[in-house]
Amino acid sequence: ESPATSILAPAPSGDQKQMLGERLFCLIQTMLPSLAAKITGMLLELDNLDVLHMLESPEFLRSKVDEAVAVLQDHEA
Amino acid sequence: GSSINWPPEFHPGVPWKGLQSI
Repeated sequence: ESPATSILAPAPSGDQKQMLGERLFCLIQTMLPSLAAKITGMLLELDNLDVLHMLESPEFLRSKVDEAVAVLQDHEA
Repeated sequence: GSSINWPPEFHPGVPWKGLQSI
C-alpha cells in the first residue's frame, strides 16, 4: 500500500485531481518554474493512476514532463 | 499565432476545472 494512493481513497473525483495537482505542481515547479502551471495542467488530463505514478517515480515524472514540454513547444511554434 | 486557451493552467489553491467546458 502506498501513501499516495491512500490520499485518494476518501476523496471525490474532483478533489482527487485537485490534490494530485497540488502535489504535481510542487514537483514540476522545482524543474520548470516558468512552465509549471501549464505542464501541471497538461499532465492532470491524464489518468489519476498515471499522475500517481509520476508522484512516486521521479524518472517517470521527468519523462512525462519532457513529453509535455515538447507538445507545448510544438503547439506554440 | 492563435490564442486558444490551451493548455489549461493549474494554480495551487485554485479549484481545478481542467478541460471541462466553461
